[in-house]
Amino acid sequence: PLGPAPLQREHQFQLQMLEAAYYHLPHPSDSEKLRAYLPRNPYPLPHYYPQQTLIPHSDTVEFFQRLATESLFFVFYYMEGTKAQYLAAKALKKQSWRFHTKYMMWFQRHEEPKVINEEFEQGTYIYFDYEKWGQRKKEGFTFEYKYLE
Amino acid sequence: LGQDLKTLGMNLNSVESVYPNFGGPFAEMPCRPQDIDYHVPSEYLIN
Amino acid sequence: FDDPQGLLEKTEYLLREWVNIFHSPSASRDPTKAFSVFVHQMNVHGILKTDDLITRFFRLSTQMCVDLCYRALADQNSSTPVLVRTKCFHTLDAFVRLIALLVKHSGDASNNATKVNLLNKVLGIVAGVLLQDHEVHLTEFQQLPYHRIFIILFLELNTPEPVLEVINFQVLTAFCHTLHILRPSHAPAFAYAWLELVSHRVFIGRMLAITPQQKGWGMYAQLLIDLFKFLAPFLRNAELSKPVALFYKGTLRVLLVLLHDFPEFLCDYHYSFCDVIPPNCIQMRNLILSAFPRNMRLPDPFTPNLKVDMLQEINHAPRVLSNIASLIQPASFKKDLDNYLKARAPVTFLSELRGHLQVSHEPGLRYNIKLMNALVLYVGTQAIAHIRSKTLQPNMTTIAHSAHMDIFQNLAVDLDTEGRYLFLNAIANQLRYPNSHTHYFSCTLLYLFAEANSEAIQEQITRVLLERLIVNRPHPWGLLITFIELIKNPIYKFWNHEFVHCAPEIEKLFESVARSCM
Repeated sequence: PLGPAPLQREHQFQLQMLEAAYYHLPHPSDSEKLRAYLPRNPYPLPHYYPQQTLIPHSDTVEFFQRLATESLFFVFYYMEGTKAQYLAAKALKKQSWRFHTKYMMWFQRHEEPKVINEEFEQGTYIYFDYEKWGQRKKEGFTFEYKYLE
Repeated sequence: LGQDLKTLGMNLNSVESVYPNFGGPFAEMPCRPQDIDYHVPSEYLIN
Repeated sequence: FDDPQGLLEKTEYLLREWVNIFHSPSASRDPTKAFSVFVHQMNVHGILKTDDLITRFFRLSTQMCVDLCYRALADQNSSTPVLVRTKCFHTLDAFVRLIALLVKHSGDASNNATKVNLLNKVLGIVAGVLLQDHEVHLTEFQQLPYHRIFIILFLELNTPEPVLEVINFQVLTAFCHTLHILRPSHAPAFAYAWLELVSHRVFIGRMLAITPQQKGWGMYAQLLIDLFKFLAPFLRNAELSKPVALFYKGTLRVLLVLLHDFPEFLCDYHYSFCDVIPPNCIQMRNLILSAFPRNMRLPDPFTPNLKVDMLQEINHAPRVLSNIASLIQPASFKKDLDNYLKARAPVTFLSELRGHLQVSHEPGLRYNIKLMNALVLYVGTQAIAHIRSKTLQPNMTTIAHSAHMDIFQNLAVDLDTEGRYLFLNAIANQLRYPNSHTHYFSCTLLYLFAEANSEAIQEQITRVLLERLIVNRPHPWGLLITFIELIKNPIYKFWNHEFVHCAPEIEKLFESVARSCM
């Protein structure tokens, strides 16, 4: 039974300012660190593209472990500084990849190393070359443990 | 009469807390892992 | 005013220098070294010599960052929104990093006051620039630079570093003060960004989850009250223009996060929130009233023959963090009220009650809603204590024939439709999860229905319950069990009342609600 109450002058001003702000709305990326790659960039997609289906539990290591290795490398190098990069790194480690902090590349033993001691191990490795974007084999490589993350 | 609150794009049946992935008051869906700034080891900051 | 000669140029030079340093590869490899080199430069230019100069430096720098953003945003037609933002953030993020580093490294390690004072100063300066800009630009105001400065600075100062963890509560307090100063009713053109900041996942996490002993809850509740107070006039009229509808929908999302993750927070502050939410905001209020402690298992309200008064929980009073007694003003009225509650005299107190509650004759604005709410909850809690003092439990018998019930019955009879609606709402706002208030007020509402001397009162009690039931979920547990009791228990002769059959669609509505309740 209260019915409408006339807006006081100050509320009319506030409404006018809110309505003006409606045309300068915050953008999701305003609250996120700058993304070197893949900045959020809303794009009109065909309606039949999946718009909002967020795969349930897609923010778990288990989900990332089911991704192809190349996808994990993509996430690691193109989504730097985010939770996705962190999860991709964890998933890669679970698949016996090791991050070399000097070359900033992921290495995996191709066979048992020929030499293992306190400082390093030496042998044949597969590594992912992010510049050439592909896996390569490296024989006689010395992986110094001081560069092991 | 009111909104169907299940249509606000929030995962209200989640067992875990929803705030860590909350996309914000005007987001139609929770944050994706690539939307969440994370304190990754500094070695990962390749760029 | 009176900026020293040349300060503007120095500031511009230093800011430009810092932005280059910030984006240089060497700085990302060794941020501390780059910062110390720059601090030396600030010293050389005498910026750090006095508090006044530091303050002027930050104000001028903020102004420059803001001006850069306005120019970039005005330049929109030549670049995409993403490019505009990248350009703005290129400078803003550098400026924020400078602030964060100065806060972190100011004063010696043990002296945190210096750090916190500097942070408060900078936040105050940015807020001051924002409010002035808001006044100058009015509808052309741009929230972007300020939103960016506040959120990135907040995130930088909440990175898990020992030097920051030690002052985290002071950091949160500084940001809450700033957000309160910039509340939507003060800076309405900043409202959307303000809501983004207040509901940012890291901010919510820090305020409500990580900070120990719930020390952040009171401050966060104040920010939500600022939010409801801003929305109230627009929601009160239920005329939601698109901008208001978007803001309201955003508010619902925030409340859903709180209901899901921090229901105890909503339980503790429900009274203060409902005190500022307009009475016609039924779903939003239901959302708050539906919260219940996570360790509580609610019995299904539809359980046949549910014995509410047998539940353990109804013996425990809920936490209400507002000081209800102090809300009953003036003190003379509170004194007369306490006297009546004690002596059940003088009877004239009852006839004067309405006079204390009525504040105008303007329809829709006749009553002091806050006083009504406080009076109802205060009298109810006094009633529970009084009944308990006689080693009895509140029930349909023990709540009757008392000074407390005199007051409720008098209000039910003496108030006009508007006043009685507010009075019944104040009672219905206590129908929440199983606790002593829910139980007492449920009995009171049913008692008022049973003892009503006119069908109008019974109809209005029904309306107040029904309008809360027919909105979309969620519905508070106490509301459901009260309505189910009303329609099931034959002593209320609910279905015999004329108003239940007053129109076919009303009859259908009652039957459908009854079916869903059965």
